[in-house]
Amino acid sequence: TLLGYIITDLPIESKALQQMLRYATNRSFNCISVDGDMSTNDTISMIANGAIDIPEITISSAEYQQIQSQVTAFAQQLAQLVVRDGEGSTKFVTINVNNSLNFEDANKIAKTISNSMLVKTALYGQDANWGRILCAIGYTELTDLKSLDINKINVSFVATDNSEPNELKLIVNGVPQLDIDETFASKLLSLDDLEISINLGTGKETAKFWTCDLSHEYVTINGDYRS
Amino acid sequence: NNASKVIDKYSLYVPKDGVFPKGFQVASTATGVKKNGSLDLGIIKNINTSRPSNAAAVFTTNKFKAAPVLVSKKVLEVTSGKGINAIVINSGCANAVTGDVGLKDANEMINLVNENMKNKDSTLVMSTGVIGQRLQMDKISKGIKDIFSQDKFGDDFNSWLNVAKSICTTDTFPKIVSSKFKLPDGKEYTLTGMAKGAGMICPNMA
Repeated sequence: TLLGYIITDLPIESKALQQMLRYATNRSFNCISVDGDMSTNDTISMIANGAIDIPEITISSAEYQQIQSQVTAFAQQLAQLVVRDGEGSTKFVTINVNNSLNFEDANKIAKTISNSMLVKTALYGQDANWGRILCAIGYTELTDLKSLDINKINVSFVATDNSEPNELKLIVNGVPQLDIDETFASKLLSLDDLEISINLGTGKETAKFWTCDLSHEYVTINGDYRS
Repeated sequence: NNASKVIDKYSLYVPKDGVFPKGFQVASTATGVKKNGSLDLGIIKNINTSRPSNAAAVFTTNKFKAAPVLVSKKVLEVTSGKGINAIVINSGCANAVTGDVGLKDANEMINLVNENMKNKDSTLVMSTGVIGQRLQMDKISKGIKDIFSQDKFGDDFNSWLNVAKSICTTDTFPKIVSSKFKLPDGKEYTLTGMAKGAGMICPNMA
């Protein structure tokens, strides 16, 4: 179950607060996956008590967009901590889908990869298994089939530790790179933090999801949770 | 074997201090619901009286919404989010798929906090833990009463950290983040956030 609380001393009008929280959640807590299961209890709440002496923030306030951006970035920090604590996880993985025809399909593709047990076990095993990533992209239930063009797709693993080279190209314009540098692949996949980058090449929209690997420990933890 | 390793996530991700918003106090206690005697009940309360507070929430879209989800949704519908001054959270039992008695228990938690806050419809309730078991209300009621009667509230870092711990289940570390931000006119405000979750995580809240 996910529970979260964001507490602030700003004065924010209730409708503005609900809109701000919904916006932030759709770009943070709704973009994480540990195991693909949705709880009966997931809740994120936000309280603004107005202890800071400024005029109440409404949707039309000049500061609204700035505060909404700050709350969103803040919510992303919290959401990412949940993924980092994924049961038994050893890796934190950002799924970055770029240049999509529309946001919905970018988001669906990112979510599908994040939830693929086979992608997640490959990440745990440090196996550069691009086939599983491509498979997950391919079975995503898209809203518009034009979002995915098999001749335009690019897939890479990207290091997030500022090392160079930082990118291992797996698929280039739809063509799998069969002579992957396995030494580099092993080095990259041994990182605790990494990114899977997907360039759909069908538009301009982007989506991000945060996920983790799936380990033996996940089964151990969940085999006897109730007892 | 190459893949498995132990990461000390607590030392990596738990801060050693923080900044907290004005006008809030928090408290936590171990009621005995958790088998190992860990903290399992937390309360966040607003003590600022300069103007009414506002609250908002997003909830699971799972069809089998737990009792605290249904009850908190109703509180927000009735109040439009205005005048919410407290959140009470228990861990160890999700109070989910518990039917009418679950709703009664969630309402009782809210009522106990409302009575102590001397406000009607001013509390949200949340639960996390095992699904399909009834809350041990004798322990939880006593915990809420003790928190207020013994004034266990504080606004220091440890008080906030302990609330973050009290909502954990299989988490290996409490999740707490806090930051100060500056508005264009130079005034500063604070955001403090807490979360819990390690498994059954793929939310789609609305």
